[in-house]
Amino acid sequence: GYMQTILQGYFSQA
Amino acid sequence: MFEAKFEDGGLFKKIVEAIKELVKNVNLEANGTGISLQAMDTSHVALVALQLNEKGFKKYRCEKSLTMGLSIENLQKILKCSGNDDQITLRTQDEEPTTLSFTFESKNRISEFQLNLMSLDQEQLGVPDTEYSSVVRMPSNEFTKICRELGNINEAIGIETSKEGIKFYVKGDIGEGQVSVKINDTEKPEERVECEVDEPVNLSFAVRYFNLFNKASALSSQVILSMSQDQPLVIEYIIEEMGSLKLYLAPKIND
Repeated sequence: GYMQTILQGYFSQA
Repeated sequence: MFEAKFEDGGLFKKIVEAIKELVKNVNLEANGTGISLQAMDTSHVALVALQLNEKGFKKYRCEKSLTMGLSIENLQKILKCSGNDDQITLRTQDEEPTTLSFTFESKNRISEFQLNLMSLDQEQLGVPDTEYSSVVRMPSNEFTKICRELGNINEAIGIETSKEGIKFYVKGDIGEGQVSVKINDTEKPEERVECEVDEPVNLSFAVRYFNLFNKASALSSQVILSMSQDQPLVIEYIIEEMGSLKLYLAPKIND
């Protein structure tokens, strides 16, 4: 299956 | 003192309409260059980013940077009291405003509303400026239709780019399907399909976010999809003369 990722994995905390 | 007047208030209503299903409470930032908004959905899978440049407003003044926390649901209730052809003015007097004033003007009536603001300590994400390896520009109603149709077959939609163009595909329990959109350089800009593919991508996304966000297709006849392998994709609706409304969406990965 496909697992949904979240944005924190790609974008840093500003 | 902040004042921003939309010549076409319907535009502001369409923007709020497009994001109301995705984000609940947002911080509206205003400064000398214009208005911006950045907010994630509750599951942190999608991020909405709005940028409106001060030059696009009929009137714009902002002496000091402001952050105005507002509930999209309540903002909608106020905007429902305006007509699609109204000019809409946003205004606040104070440096630390507790309310945001709205004026709706049409030829035969003028209305004034005040929306109570809230203080939101939202985490802001630093979205890096990315060189995307595949950028596709296509008609927004075509993209909306494909997402809606394929979304009926499976909740995840695959997007594959190549030099030939862009392919949307689904593999669900009931079966599978694919839609390949051909490149065309018709002279009618709203029907053009352009693909800049430095590196092909093959990504999978939860189509429900597309379907929620695609209400923004009312803002622009074209949509721009920017993708890199294993990166969030960006759906961008250019808002003529004003700026853009973007949705960043995290991909689903094959575990």
